[in-house]
Amino acid sequence: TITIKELTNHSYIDHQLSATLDSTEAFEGPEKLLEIWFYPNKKCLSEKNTKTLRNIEVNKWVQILKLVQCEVLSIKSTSDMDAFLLSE
Amino acid sequence: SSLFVYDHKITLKTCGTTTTLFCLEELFKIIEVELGWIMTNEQGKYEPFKVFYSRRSFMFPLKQRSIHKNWNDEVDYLNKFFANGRSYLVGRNDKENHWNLYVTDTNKKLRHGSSPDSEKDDDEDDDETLEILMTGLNSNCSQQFVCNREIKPIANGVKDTTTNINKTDGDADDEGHLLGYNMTKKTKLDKIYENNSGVSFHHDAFAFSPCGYSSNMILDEQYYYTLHITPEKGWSYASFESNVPVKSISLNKQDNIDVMRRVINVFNPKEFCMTFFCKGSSSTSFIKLMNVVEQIPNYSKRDKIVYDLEDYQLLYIRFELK
Repeated sequence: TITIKELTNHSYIDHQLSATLDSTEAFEGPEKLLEIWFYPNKKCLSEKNTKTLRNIEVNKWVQILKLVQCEVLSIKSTSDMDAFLLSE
Repeated sequence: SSLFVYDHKITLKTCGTTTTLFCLEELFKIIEVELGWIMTNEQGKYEPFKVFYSRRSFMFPLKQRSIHKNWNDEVDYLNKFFANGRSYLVGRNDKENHWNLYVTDTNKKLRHGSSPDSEKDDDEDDDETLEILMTGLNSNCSQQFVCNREIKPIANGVKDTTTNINKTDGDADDEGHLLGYNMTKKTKLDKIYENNSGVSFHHDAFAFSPCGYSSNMILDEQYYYTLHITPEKGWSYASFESNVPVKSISLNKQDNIDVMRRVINVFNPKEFCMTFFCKGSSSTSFIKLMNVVEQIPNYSKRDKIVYDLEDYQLLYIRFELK
């Protein structure tokens, strides 16, 4: 179960978008699901001592998501992943 | 819609009239520039480790934009980017409720080391994804995701997009997130999994106005389940997608069949399809789900299909309310 604390531990929230977003025209339910595995696992990357996808700045993800017609409402980050909640 | 970013992979799930595939060119460009990951082959096509693209057939395909109006156009677009892609239509072609899948061959060159034994170590053998796509939600159930909160006008008709990046204050007065949190608690969507192992649990939900709901839940810092709901009468829809390893999180007290029951109980849909991806047909979860049909009360099976996709097994089952 979750606690109210979950409302105050985001790593990012777009309050303006949250307040102004109108989903009246969001008529279509079924989603498009894209999953890209660039490498089989994290271990492959640490051995090559390279940067990872999580080193890409939020600004760049915003740029990418603009092409999808999505905006970032909020982000939760953990030690292993970043979870973006998006508009639409 | 949701995006999950791991060190080595991304999952992007987008609703409405989004143009998901139009991000590919920019995505690979940024990855090349920022990370130095060169993923192209001699023909200039991208060869990442693995690509999956899937969707249920749309309810309003002609309202989609560009290539997304038509599955074949999406596949053509994907084939321009990726080497060795294959597409599947799963379910009945004469019905508007089938499911489409595009998948590329695994790029085994990206596994570290070259010995056959290294394959076992490198791939995430317990990797599994459960997806449940529901239509015709019970109206009492779908009403729980209607809020009609007031939408504030955009100042001067122009949205300020420059000031929000890296904002981390997380004020609790954000009404969309607060209502999303309340919806989650009320519908018990935070109790889909039995967290007997006591791992960390994070939650992020949003209630759209006039209606609709999206949420991301993170377990053990690394697994997610996500829900997206459009409750409008006439085209109501809800989706659940998860990569949570139910067996280990629940300490063997729960399985995916129980997860399915809990999800279905929240929405009571007229119809739903379940897809399950895992590594190898000997997976316990796969074997259990193969026999799920008799264990979902009030629903009858309409289609059941198994695909052997190179290193993955796919199980698709479609149910209708009796």
